[in-house]
Amino acid sequence: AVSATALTRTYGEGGSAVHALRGVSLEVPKGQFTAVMGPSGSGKSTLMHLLAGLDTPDAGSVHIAGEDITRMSDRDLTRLRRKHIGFVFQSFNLLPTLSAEENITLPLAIAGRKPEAGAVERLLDRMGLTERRDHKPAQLSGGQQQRVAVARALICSPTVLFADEPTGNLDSASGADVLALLRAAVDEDGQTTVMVTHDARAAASADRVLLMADGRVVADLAGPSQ
Amino acid sequence: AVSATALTRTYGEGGSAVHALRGVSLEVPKGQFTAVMGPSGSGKSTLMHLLAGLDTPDAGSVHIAGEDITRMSDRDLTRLRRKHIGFVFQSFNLLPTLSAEENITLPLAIAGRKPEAGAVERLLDRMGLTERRDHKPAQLSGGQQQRVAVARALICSPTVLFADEPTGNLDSASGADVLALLRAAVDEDGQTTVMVTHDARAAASADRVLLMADGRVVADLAGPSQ
Ligand SMILES: Nc1ncnc2c1ncn2[C@@H]1O[C@H](COP(=O)(O)OP(=O)(O)OP(=O)(O)O)[C@@H](O)[C@H]1O
Ligand SMILES: Nc1ncnc2c1ncn2[C@@H]1O[C@H](COP(=O)(O)OP(=O)(O)OP(=O)(O)O)[C@@H](O)[C@H]1O
Ligand SMILES: [Mg+2]
Ligand SMILES: [Mg+2]
Repeated sequence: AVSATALTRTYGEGGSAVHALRGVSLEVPKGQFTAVMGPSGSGKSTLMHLLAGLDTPDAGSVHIAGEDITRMSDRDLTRLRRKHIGFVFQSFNLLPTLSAEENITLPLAIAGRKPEAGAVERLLDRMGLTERRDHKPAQLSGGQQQRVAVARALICSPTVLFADEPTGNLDSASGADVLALLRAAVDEDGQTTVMVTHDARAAASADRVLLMADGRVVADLAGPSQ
Repeated sequence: AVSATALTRTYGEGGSAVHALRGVSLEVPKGQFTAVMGPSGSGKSTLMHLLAGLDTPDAGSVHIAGEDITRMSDRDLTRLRRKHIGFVFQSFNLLPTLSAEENITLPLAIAGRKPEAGAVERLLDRMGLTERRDHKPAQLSGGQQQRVAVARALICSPTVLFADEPTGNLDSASGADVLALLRAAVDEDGQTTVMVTHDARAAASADRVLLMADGRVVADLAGPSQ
């Protein structure tokens, strides 16, 4: 569903250049749940942004649903992202003027679509957000904001879901709920999912774990559940 | 060093009122390392903001270094906070136009003080930030930004350090480094520290653990190291 070939991304130039990614190639098969782990600064968020078409590599290419996104026009890329990509950012990125529920259904509204009957209720309930649905982000705790972000990424059943530390700010119970929801989306809806996590228990629910260090993928392991 | 009596904080009114804190009383003795744990939405960040004088309770009082901060003028409270309080926010709160190093030394600059010789270098080194010292927040990874925030809270050796999820976005190695630094500040400098965490291993390095649920403190336990 997503593949990358020789991705390179450098910030800055000359002596102060940061080689955030140094030639990463990988394939994410349809319906697989992949975890990406590695030390702080190893390039995980950079890789995720490139795979999701949110950033352009300095070298290499990315294919989503068969299309080379690194060769697309801005307009085509925007349309592809809306149709195919869900993204949970490392810090929540919600619209401060919209309620939790409005933030969750925003991708649908933008696509001119209506939510399936009951889909929003189910998601709010699963995320423990029903009582907070009318509140704005500033009125939510850190963990509640994070769960709104995950729900928003799932509402359109995207071809690929990218989640950058979706449980970083959650207590273990809420974190386990979110992981169970992500796992269920993979198992029941065939949701292809790539999740960056620092939590070994989260990685344990994945089908495969990619380990990164210094801008490279240094290990590619079948997950414990395989 | 910090004490609270019958703290109450409610958001909103009437039917939609959220009772974030429902009468919390506690004492944090000088030099103690206290962890605060509890489910998402249980009132941990609300409690921390009230204890640090960043918010005003609807009922109850807070004493820091013997002074009732709930009765202070804004100007006196601001001066007390600068002198006595370090705060690590749940999302990093750095100034985007300043480098990592400038963000760290900002509290000193505001107080018209110069850092002790070598103090900044030691902190940068301990936090694994030396190579990133001249970079701005937008050029740092999520975990690097979080470590800048922790270093900034420590630079003035405040009377009380409040840390709201200081390791939430960190891999276990960086998280362990940060915890070791916090523990060393308690053991070597007598730094009174209150840390909100969802990580049981982080709580295990504290002297005492307060458990919260639904706006109350429901358990007060001597930590495993006691
Ligand atoms: N906009 C930028 N400009 C300059 N350097 C950057 C920028 N964004 C990231 N970097 C640097 O690139 C490297 C990789 O960053 P990245 O955010 O991908 O790491 P990460 O693996 O997600 O880390 P973390 O676990 O801390 O979130 C880091 O050294 C970071 O400081
Ligand atoms: N500005 C606000 N307006 C209205 N409600 C708020 C506001 N800030 C927090 N709340 C609500 O108060 C309750 C406690 O929030 P708080 O941020 O203290 O929780 P927390 O324990 O820190 O949670 P987390 O682990 O998710 O960070 C939550 O239900 C939250 O939605
Ligand atoms: Mg990151
Ligand atoms: Mg909080």
